[in-house]
Amino acid sequence: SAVQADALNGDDPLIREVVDGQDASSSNLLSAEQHHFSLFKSKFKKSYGSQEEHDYRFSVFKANLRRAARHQALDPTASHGVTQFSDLTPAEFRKQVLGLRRLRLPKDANEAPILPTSD
Amino acid sequence: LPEDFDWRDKGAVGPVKNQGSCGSCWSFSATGALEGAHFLATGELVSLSEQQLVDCDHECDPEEPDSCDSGCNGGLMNSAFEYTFKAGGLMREEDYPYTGTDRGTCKFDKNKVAARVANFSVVSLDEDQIAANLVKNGPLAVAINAVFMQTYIGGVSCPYICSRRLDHGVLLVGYGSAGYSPIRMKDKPYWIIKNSWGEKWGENGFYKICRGRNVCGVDSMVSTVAAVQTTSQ
Repeated sequence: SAVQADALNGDDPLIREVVDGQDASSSNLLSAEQHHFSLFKSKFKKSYGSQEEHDYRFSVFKANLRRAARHQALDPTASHGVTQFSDLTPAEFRKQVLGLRRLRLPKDANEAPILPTSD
Repeated sequence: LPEDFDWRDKGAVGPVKNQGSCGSCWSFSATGALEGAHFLATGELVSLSEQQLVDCDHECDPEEPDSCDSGCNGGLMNSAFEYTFKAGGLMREEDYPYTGTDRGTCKFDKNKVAARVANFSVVSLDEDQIAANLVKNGPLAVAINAVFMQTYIGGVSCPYICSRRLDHGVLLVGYGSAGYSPIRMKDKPYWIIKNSWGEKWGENGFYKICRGRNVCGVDSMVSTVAAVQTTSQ
């Protein structure tokens, strides 16, 4: 799996930090993830009320690292990685920051006039 | 239509705001559009109050009375324009500041209205029409599917697959013709989107998404608003 280094330290967008899942031992991988999580907490000033909450958020963070890598594969022209929402599950993300009511425009909604676009 | 266009260069877009942990994106999208329209009408860029919409706008869908604008639980930009039109306008951000909660009561003061809605309309799905309305009328309120935005850092987002189920309200402020795509080895045209998740998110708070095939539903719900000239008090 690959993780965007610029996502973690905000410095150099050209450096990509790669963690080789096949060669790395599980303890090395865990250590790398813990390091990324520490940087994340420091960058976004995150703190958690209890060790239990901290451990849960770490597990969510690890899942989001994998999710970011999937997004990177599906969306190669953008950079995906760690953001301020990396400790939120997709459901929490939807609940906390998205808020578009179900769309059903009324039949009598004004339609903008068609504008000329050729000149 | 110009090949590239950006309302940020013309002074119609204010600083990026932060909605916090509150599903009030719809209010930021609506205020952003009205801020731009007010700029076009008066030449003055005024930051408008999202909290007024969060606290006071409970406008419902005329065909679905149970579906209403509801503070941090969500809303719709068109309904926000309808409320603003009926209420008489929006106050300045400084007169009715954002708190990030919807537990307060409505403190709208009609004597402190800073911008009024003259009219608003929905723009057709056609991307050239969206661009034309953007150039002619100012920044547009748009809806999008935000699934790729949770992990977005920068560049032109152009996912191979993205749901068109709209769940986030944002502001369309411009477009570009040449976002370089290293994988596809070609320039990609893109929309420039202002988000409301602070400047630390994305490209200083902005998002670029490719044009051409209604990616993540970005062309599906586009609204334009016009402001009336108002002398603020």
